[in-house]
Amino acid sequence: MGRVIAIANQKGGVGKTTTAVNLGASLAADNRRVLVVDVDPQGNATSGFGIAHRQLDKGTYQALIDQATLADVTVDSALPHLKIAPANSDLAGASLELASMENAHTRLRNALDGVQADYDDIIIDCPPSLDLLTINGLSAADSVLVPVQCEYYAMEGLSKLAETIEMVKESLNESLRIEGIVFTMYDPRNNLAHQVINEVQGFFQDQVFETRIPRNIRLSEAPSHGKPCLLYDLPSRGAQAYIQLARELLVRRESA
Amino acid sequence: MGRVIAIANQKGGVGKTTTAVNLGASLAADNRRVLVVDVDPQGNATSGFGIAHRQLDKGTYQALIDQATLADVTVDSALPHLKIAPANSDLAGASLELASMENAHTRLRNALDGVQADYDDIIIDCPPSLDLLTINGLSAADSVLVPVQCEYYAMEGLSKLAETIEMVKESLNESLRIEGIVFTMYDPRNNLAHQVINEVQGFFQDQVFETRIPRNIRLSEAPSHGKPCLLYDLPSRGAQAYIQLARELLVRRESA
Ligand SMILES: Nc1ncnc2c1ncn2[C@@H]1O[C@H](COP(=O)(O)OP(=O)(O)OP(=O)(O)O)[C@@H](O)[C@H]1O
Ligand SMILES: Nc1ncnc2c1ncn2[C@@H]1O[C@H](COP(=O)(O)OP(=O)(O)OP(=O)(O)O)[C@@H](O)[C@H]1O
Ligand SMILES: [Mg+2]
Ligand SMILES: [Mg+2]
Repeated sequence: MGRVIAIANQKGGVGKTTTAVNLGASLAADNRRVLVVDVDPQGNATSGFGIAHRQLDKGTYQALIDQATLADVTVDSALPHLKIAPANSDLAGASLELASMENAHTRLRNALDGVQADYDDIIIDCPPSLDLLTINGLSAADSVLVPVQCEYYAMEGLSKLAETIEMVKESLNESLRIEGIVFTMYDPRNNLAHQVINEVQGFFQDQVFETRIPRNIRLSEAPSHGKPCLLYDLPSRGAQAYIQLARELLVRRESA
Repeated sequence: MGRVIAIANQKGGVGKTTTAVNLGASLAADNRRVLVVDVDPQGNATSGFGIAHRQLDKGTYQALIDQATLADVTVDSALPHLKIAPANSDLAGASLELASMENAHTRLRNALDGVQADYDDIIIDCPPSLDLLTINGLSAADSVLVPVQCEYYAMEGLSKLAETIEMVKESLNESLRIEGIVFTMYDPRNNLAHQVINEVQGFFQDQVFETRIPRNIRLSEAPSHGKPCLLYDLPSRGAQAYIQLARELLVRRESA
């Protein structure tokens, strides 16, 4: 059965999508069968793989709200072992619509039941909020990977996120655990970054990945070419950092 | 009557809060009476002014959902002419709760009616979504100021935001207009930034502010001291850029 990882943090712009796209691509490059599920109405993970999300007639909305299966909406990517359940513009109203539906919190988990055996890793990109789309992501996941920008505001939101993860664990998904915290856009010359890292490491201890993703312009250029960074500029520090993160993730799992 | 500006963009991490805090502070430093209204459950604008939002027993939630007035929840800041309607942790559930209430979209506008005459400028910091809190911000505003990071994903979401502003204008607030687009975290050495700027200027034409906010570490350090940047490091490029933005805003208004 494929392992399901939700990439979540309600703070905006911390690198959730960049992590979903590039961690997914790195695992697929390692010959693992990967599904990236985009439940963010912005559809950035979808366009990060070169798929024009505004023209799609079906996507994760149809699997969450209508009767479509995830297999019905999944499309190929440029990487042989990686598929995407894309977000289309219907998803914008989903959070409110879900609120009035049966099983509002676990519809994504039910949708994943049908495909989980077909993949080694399933990665869910969540929106910058703690709304029903993110709650669906957390209830469907085996673990949560939390990207944290080395900035003051990004640190502030962590205790609220930890509370929400606990709440989901108690009421919706008792096996949910924290896969790890990964520092993103890290610039070692920056004092504030070291303060934030010390504070977060003090709180999350050994749940913090050793791999830190450096600030690297190639990571932010790659989406404009519709490619994960390892297809855009494999030797770049950004692409290499995510390959390293994928490797660390697999090693930590084996020794867990 | 005070002019109400909503700072909105559903893309996360583009500088909405940094703009609300520092533009507000710059207007107040110019002896204008300013109210900053924080409708983001993260409460970053509240802590950006040094207020511990998790310990507050009342805030914008009480003015939106309960019977409190905005005047009841407003607190002072370190700046003589600037007050804040803070976000406390109750706001996390507000978007869903609003959905089942009367006048769900215009409760903030009704709340502002009582205080608008007391201020010259009212600035609303919105969350990274197009949910009911942001819709409340747009329906209450005279104009929308849109911070745009010079990045690919940030550009992608602009057409969706423009659609939403049009929708609010047609159904909820016919006098809503775009105050302007401001480029944030601008690094002139970065090619991608120039591509994004060209593209956005082509679309929004003269609605783009000439002032560009540079990437400046002092802007991201200031919130950890609970101060707007002009109180933390007045000569810094970041603080000066927001003072310049405030000046340009007032000049554009006079000539409109
Ligand atoms: N390590 C990095 N180096 C340079 N740029 C980066 C890096 N990681 C992400 N970015 C850029 O920073 C911006 C924010 O990242 P991203 O969109 O992945 O964050 P997010 O958390 O998914 O945002 P949202 O909250 O809107 O979903 C993007 O423009 C992205 O290209
Ligand atoms: N011009 C700048 N230079 C350097 N850092 C900046 C600048 N503007 C904002 N930042 C930092 O970038 C991060 C994102 O900015 P901010 O939190 O203001 O964005 P936001 O749009 O309000 O985010 P959210 O979508 O989560 O509400 C913050 O850590 C902030 O301190
Ligand atoms: Mg994202
Ligand atoms: Mg903000």
